[in-house]
Amino acid sequence: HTPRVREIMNTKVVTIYEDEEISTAAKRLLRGETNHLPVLNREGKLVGIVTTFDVSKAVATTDKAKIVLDIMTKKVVTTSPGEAVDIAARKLEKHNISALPVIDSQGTLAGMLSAIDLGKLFEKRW
Amino acid sequence: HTPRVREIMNTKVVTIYEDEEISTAAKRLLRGETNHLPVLNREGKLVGIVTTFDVSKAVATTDKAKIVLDIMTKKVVTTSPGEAVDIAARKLEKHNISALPVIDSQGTLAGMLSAIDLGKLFEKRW
Ligand SMILES: C[S@@+](CC[C@H](N)C(=O)[O-])C[C@H]1O[C@@H](n2cnc3c(N)ncnc32)[C@H](O)[C@@H]1O
Ligand SMILES: C[S@@+](CC[C@H](N)C(=O)[O-])C[C@H]1O[C@@H](n2cnc3c(N)ncnc32)[C@H](O)[C@@H]1O
Repeated sequence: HTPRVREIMNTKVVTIYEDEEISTAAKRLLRGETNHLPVLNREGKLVGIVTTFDVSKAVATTDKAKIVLDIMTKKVVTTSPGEAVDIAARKLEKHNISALPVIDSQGTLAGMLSAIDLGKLFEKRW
Repeated sequence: HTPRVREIMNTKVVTIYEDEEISTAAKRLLRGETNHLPVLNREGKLVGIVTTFDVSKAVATTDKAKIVLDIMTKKVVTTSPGEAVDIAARKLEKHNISALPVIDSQGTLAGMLSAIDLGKLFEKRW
């Protein structure tokens, strides 16, 4: 059977609002032991993604970025709980990214699929 | 046949020396579009790994860290070109890390295996 995203995704998702400070994002990434935070607007809608790569980029460019909105990626590549894992895995590789927010049929953030989670597939297969 | 690390690893590896500045690491991560830099000492030996997570952690903790040595992880989890990919994938999941330096039988850095590379396995299988 073809594994689906829902079988290996992580449902405990740490998020951040677009108007929060970059240092708050850095603290939340650290506490969550993760590289990715889906970004929500104050109505709870997914409006971007901010990662340790973006925080590091702000260090590299020493620009005057202050809030998450200044450094986040707005066009987010996502997946859905029912998507086949090989399709999701190819999205990661094509865009050279390591996590996809999982959006359900109602448009709600249902979890995160990280490239690290692909390792779970090997437990059954080999 | 069981895929080996050498079949999916990336042989173009960007590295950094332990005595270089954190801002240099951030610039090299940005230019390399990567989250991981193996750290070498001046004799060319692997002494650590520094990632965008570590740079972001330095932002979160606003400590006085200056050089890569101050923020890198010293006990590096590695793989080898001949290791079975499922073994390498389980190392990533077990340690919640997303890349493994690939060390050959002479102890030389031969490449990097990233969790994103696991996506390549799906091209043949499905
Ligand atoms: C292109 S990747 C390169 C670095 C590294 N390979 C990685 O996986 O993060 C870094 C950029 O991808 C963006 N990014 C990460 N996940 C994303 C996603 N699901 N959709 C859109 N952009 C994403 C980040 O905001 C960051 O600017
Ligand atoms: C535990 S991970 C958690 C964040 C995220 N899941 C990730 O993949 O980076 C972050 C830490 O792992 C360390 N790290 C990354 N790759 C490593 C490796 N191959 N061996 C040892 N530590 C590594 C980094 O230096 C960083 O301090």
